[in-house]
Amino acid sequence: LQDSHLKDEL
Amino acid sequence: MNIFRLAGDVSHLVAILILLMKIWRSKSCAGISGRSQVLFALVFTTRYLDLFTVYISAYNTVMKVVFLALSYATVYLIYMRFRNSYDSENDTFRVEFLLIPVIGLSFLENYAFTPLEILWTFSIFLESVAIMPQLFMITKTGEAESITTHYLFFLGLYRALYIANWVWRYHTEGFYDQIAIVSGVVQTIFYCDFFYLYVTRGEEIRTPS
Repeated sequence: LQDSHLKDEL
Repeated sequence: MNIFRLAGDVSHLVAILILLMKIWRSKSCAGISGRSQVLFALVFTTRYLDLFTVYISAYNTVMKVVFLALSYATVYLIYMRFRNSYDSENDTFRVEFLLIPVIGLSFLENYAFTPLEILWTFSIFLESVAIMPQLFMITKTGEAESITTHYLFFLGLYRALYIANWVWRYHTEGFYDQIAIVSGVVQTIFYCDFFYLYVTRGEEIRTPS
């Protein structure tokens, strides 16, 4: 599991 | 994208539109905390700085522009267009008590010590407390107009739906964003008291002053 840093959420 | 996140974004958009239309139609911002609206405009500004640097999807870009435009329009209506109906007497929550801890925390707890990441973290933490001036104002005036309660309901519902979205994404794609989740849970908890009043007391809310 990873802390995704892709900010695809608003 | 999943149904929880889509429903959350729609709920958020509905909340913002409810408030904006209420102010525009009634030509008044009585009972509305301008301070909260400024904080929300700040949340969107510091969170959507990647609008011009990262392209994720048309939906993402459009929604960011819409949220920015509507939040600034709301602030404009409150502090410029209908400023004579702005209730500055009761909108007195000390926002520095929110900003200072949030700024400090975003420097301590973030994913990367870069301007964009720190500003994003700042916006996540700030969003969880941005409604405080509005809730404070309601307790101070002792009442909230029915439309304002609908605004708060959809605003609280949006982050609750995001929690469902994070549970869903955790189980389906192993995705989780610790900072957003912790802050989102705190944010939703602030609304629980209001949700109780909203459900039990129906539209008009009189807080036990």
